[in-house]
Amino acid sequence: MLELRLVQGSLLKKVLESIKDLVNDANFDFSSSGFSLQSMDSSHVALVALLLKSEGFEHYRCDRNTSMGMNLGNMSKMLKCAGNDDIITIKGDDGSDTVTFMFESPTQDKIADFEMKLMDIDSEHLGIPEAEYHAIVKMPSAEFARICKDLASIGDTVVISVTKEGVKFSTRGDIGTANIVLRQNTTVDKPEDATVIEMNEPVSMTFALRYMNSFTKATPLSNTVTISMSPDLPVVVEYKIAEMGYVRFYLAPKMEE
Amino acid sequence: KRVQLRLTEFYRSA
Repeated sequence: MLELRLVQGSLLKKVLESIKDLVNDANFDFSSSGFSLQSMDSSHVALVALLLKSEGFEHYRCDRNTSMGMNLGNMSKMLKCAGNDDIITIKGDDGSDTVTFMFESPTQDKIADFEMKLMDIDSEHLGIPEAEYHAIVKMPSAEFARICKDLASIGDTVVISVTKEGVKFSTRGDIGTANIVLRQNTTVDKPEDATVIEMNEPVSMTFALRYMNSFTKATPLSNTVTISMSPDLPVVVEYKIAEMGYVRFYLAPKMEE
Repeated sequence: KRVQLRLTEFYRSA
């Protein structure tokens, strides 16, 4: 028996919108402490890791650990039928090949249930150890989205360089080059507007902008984003979900051959 | 020339 009631249903809608274009289908792993998902894109270049802890749910019941394979495009179609103010409940029964999404309007005058077929997914699960990163940049998520979008109109790849001067995003393409430098800026009215650079050692790495732009679909989930880099590891782009967990994207770098 | 690496070159299957 599985029953999860999320009063802020729009959160689940936003989560799906942020990952459905990167990953086609994924196993949702439910346990008593919450649910998680890990899935790579089809080219094995990028990975999404999602965690939503049980404390963030109004009601959370999961009698035994269970994994449900879902097509994210189909799940997104169903969640789009929920209103932004709706309460969403996810229900499942042991051994069933379906999952039910129930949508309740805030005034309880409209109740809908959508039953979705589950699928068997043979997904590769990667072990991602905790790492010490050379540099961690925390910045407004909208600013990061803007930079990725702007640079993608010039080039295909972004070089992200962190020094004690700041963080630099650079690209080059047929029409020219672009460099955007952000300096650490903590003297802002609201903490979410700050750019904070924690640097142990300078680092400079190259990534495909196509993936970075895909990650920025998670912007509505959080006012801030953190970008963690080490020269010998994939970059981690993390959007924290207030009180509940996170969506993390991992992206393998492009390296000089 | 830059080549795109894969995550499986950094992380092992769990």
